[in-house]
Amino acid sequence: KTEQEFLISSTVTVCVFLIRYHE
Amino acid sequence: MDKLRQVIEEYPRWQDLTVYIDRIELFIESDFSSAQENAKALLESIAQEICKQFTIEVEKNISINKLLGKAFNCF
Repeated sequence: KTEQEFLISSTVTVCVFLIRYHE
Repeated sequence: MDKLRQVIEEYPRWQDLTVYIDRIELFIESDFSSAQENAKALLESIAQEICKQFTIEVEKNISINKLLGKAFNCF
């Protein structure tokens, strides 16, 4: 479960980064 | 996930992405592969939008890795 959580949370972090950087 | 929702609220043009977040939250406990698929689709959608705004051409069947590479190169 921890690995799954890590996978999703890292994906979401990249998403946040992309949007913030783009804006 | 809350951080992403917050960012999307700040920039309404990304509002369509909430569909993916809702799905990820829905599936994360019960069906991880669906949650993962939606996380991938979320990333893909953001990368596509960034490439579009920078008028970067994206091949139809481009891999997620290449697509993300192109999006990062826009910066």
